[in-house]
Amino acid sequence: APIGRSVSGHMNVLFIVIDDLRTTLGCYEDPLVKSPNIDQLASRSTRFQNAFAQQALCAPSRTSFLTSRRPDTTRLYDVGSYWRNHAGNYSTLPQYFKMNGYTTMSVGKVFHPGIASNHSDDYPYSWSMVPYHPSTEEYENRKTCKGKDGQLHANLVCPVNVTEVPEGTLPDIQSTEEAIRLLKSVQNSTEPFFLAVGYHKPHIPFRYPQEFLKLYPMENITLAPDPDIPKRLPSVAYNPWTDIRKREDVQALNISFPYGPIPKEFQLLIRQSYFASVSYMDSQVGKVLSSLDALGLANNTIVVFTSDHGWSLGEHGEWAKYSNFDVATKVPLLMYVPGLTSSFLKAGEQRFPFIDPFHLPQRQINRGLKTNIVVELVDLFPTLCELAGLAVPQACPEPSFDVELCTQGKSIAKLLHPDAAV
Amino acid sequence: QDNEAIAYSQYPRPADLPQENSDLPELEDIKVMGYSIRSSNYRYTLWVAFNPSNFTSDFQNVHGGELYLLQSDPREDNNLYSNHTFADVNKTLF
Repeated sequence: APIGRSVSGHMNVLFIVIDDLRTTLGCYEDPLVKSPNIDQLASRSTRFQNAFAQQALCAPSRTSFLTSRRPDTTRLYDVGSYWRNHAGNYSTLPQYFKMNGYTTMSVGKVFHPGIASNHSDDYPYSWSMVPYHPSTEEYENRKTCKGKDGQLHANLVCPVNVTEVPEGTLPDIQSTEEAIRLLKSVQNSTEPFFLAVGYHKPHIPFRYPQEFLKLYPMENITLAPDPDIPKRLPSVAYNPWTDIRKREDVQALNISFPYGPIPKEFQLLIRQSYFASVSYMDSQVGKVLSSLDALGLANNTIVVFTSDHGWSLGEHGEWAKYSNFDVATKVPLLMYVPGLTSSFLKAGEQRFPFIDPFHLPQRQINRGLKTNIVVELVDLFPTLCELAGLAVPQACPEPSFDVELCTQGKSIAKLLHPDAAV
Repeated sequence: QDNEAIAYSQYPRPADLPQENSDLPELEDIKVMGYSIRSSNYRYTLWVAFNPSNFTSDFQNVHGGELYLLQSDPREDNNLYSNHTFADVNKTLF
């Protein structure tokens, strides 16, 4: 087999998708957030500075980028329908890889759960085996947050002692364990694999191991630079962030509807816990990447890291996705392609050693490639096909409801080349 | 420019004014769709009437507009949609 390729001649794919992650990361020049493992991945990747989701809501965005069709073609703008029944029998990204001989596997939240993916994460169309969901997902919205009164509440801000929560673990920790188990199981397979890992955090509630709070002393937390609703913003553009209002700790603040505002002290708490959730998620990503490395798969596995959309951390008086603002639609997008964005590993070299965020000697300086070209998540499907050496689907005709396989994006593979990036 | 890199996004609303289901309107409640185009220089958004029964948008029925010049206003705080200076820009982007 050619260097870096599996026996079949195709590279493996590790597709990591995060829930509600904006570009608040060290590798995107955020001065506060500690994300050393994602930064390390960025240093071996091409980083897209201007990547955008098609809609700032989980189900429409995920359905869109997994089918490479825009919401007006999936006809999904909420969470209430399955595109194959509702719009067209569109092939998905993992389905296409499966059709081309890949073993495709899903861990955690990749498709949006429920009817949006037919209550099956689109299995068996998209996946070679039943998708994995952590058993502790069911506790995410339960009363598991210890309040000042010593009682358990369903709070927005929810740092926890992991040993005290149900089952003694959290969903993303379980997903990491399963992803590592699956990597071990396919390590010596003759078929290439496509492993998608979907992490829940930093989606609300901010339920994360409490030790990550130590990374963000309150004196370092600042308010959003533009916390007010812009004067000339049309009212239809504003979202009243109703989901966080339902959490017990936010309800207790008696915030007026629809414009608020949230008391400044609580704004700081929200921002602190969002950042802590990001660092917790970063550690989970780091563990998967270091396993990929340890298993000898870093030389023949493409790694894509992205998010379904962003989240407003108080900018424009908003605390949610649900808008067209850049903070809600811009996403991190990193693509690691061994031999292209980074040289092939030599014997004994480590590509993704785990970095403990609590023992950082100094802030890492990112030296990865980057591009400022505007790209979209619908571009992922054709791009991954090109990078993996599969035929790139044709551009969709207009309309394309009867076309099972086509793309409304375009391959951005050429932007990964060092000569094309900065 | 013809070869300018553009990203599209959209978001639905049930009404012009914020209400309980403004964040997550169900399909049958969607009355307005905000369509955005963005380049590295600007974001232009039109909020237009939307018919959920036939999935059509009426770009002659505009409920609101946004125009941000991202080089000078990267945080999108200064909506220039109604600024007469940019009438030609709005017309071109429309």
